[in-house]
Amino acid sequence: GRADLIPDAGRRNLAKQAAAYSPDKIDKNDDMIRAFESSLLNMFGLNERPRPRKNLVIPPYMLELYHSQTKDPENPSVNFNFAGKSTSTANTVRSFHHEEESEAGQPVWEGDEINRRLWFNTSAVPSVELIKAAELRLFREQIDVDHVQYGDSTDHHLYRVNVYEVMRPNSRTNTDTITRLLDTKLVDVRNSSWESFDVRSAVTKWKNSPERNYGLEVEVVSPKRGALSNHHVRLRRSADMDDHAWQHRRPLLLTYTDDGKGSSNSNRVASRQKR
Amino acid sequence: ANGRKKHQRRKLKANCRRHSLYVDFSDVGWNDWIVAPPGYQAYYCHGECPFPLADHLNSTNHAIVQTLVNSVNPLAVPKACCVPTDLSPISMLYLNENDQVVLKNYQDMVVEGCGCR
Repeated sequence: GRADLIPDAGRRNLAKQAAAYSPDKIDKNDDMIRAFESSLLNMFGLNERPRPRKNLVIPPYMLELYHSQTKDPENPSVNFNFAGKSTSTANTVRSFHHEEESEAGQPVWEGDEINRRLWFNTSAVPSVELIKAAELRLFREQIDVDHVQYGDSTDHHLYRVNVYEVMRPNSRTNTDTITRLLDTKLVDVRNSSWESFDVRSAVTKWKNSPERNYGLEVEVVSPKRGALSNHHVRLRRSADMDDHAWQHRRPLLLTYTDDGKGSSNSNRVASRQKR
Repeated sequence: ANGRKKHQRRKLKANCRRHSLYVDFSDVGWNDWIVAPPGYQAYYCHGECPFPLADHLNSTNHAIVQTLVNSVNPLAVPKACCVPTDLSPISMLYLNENDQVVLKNYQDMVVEGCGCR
């Protein structure tokens, strides 16, 4: 149950140091060490020492963001500077996978259209952090459209992906579900790629009112119904996909937050960069 | 002349400056939850703030006055302290207590400059 963020050797040395300063309060040394440990946890924004499960897969995109942030060690920045992203003063990125248990009983394929609900538990975002941006990333596998007949259609390789926020769910019939369109994209199915959708407004609402988190709904609309399988958008694990491959292709929600600890330093960093 | 050179070398070595300090996360047993980096160069400041305070010691007016008073009465007032005057952030990728992957920028983690304050 102990946090033990400080190794045993360090704990012993700290106890000695504390005893040297206040030999008459030896019984309070443990309290002092606990206070120091607490300040370490606070510095990292943790409540307790993380004890990660073995074989956890780190989303490749998070590693990509890390490398992007650290590629210029001469000009470190407190805030994130990711190309093409408006993350403002955000200094923390959290990644979330959807809860696969909540998939049970969902309608899977409706005809040739995908209409799938994804629920993310975003309650781990601390209340003191401000959400500056949030994105849903979906993996799309390429499909060969050249062998499919579409008549005179010239844009048969373009599919539309809509991402909705579920405002009021109805798990039984799915007929009374009320949704709100958050983002939409026309995607070219001839190439494999990740697609990003802006879901900030929904995630901000979930943070303020977790009880109103009914998840997101993803809809894929083909240019011509029945012409081509829509399974290229990886929203659920296929039966033949191993766990490793699934971890690298499953939907990912990212939140970009500001913990309020970076702004006071921005002038100093700017000054150093100028110098 | 040799004696003076030795004296100067010792004096320069003892002056307030930045020293190397590599924090290896495996040394403190944090490598199971910190994904990247494996460690980082944090540096630390150490050394004397002797009279007269040279420009490169990056001292404040207060430190100059404190050094002056110390020179008059060393028992009453200590010398100025050698401390970090400029720090920079680092990014860390880690797993939190809920097994979630977090990328966070931490400010004031690396000493960029030291000075007498």
